[in-house]
Amino acid sequence: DDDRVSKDEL
Amino acid sequence: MNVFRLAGDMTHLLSIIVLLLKINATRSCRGISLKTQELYAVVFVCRYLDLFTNFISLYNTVMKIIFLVSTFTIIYWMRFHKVIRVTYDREQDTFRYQFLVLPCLVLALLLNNEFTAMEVLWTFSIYLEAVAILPQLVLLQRTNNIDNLTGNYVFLLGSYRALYILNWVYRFMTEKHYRQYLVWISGIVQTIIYIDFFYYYIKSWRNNEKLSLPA
Repeated sequence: DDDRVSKDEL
Repeated sequence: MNVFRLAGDMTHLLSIIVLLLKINATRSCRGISLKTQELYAVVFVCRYLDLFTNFISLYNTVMKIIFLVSTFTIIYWMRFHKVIRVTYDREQDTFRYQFLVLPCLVLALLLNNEFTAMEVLWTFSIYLEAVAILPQLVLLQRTNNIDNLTGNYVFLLGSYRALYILNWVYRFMTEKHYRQYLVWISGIVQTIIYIDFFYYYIKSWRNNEKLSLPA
């Protein structure tokens, strides 16, 4: 799930 | 969202606004690499596929759409606008796409968090973004007379990534599950690529001289 976290970045 | 992230996004946005204004006001894209712009278009398209699958926030969606539309506008002007396209430094902008695209694609296929189409394309966009500025830097080195706006554009673009590193440090310390090694390494590589440019940019600014890069 950790890789989902930075998907909020551009 | 922390202050470094917001400052990074705003710097990124500002760099694109500077570029749009420069081209539109001077009716010239002299010194701007079409190759870099097209690589950014590939980066944004591959990364923002989640516009269709995953809603994060209004801010996120709006920024993604702005980056996509502005980059395609610049490409359209440089390729098809009857006045602007004449000013494109076609003979100088010779960097080969495949030298950047192919290694990034191979790397994304080998090194990713999950072997799915979306995830591999997302990872590919992270790697490609790190090196997409190279054609622009090569072109700047070949341009004798770098205008202020072009220099500012590249400076803002480099600053955006430097601010993102601070954002990652902050998030690493404050968010329990925030571990993004692929993104961090790519981001650090991307920032290192700018160091030489930063050095000459700041030097020319302090000495009040016109920016020029040694060949």
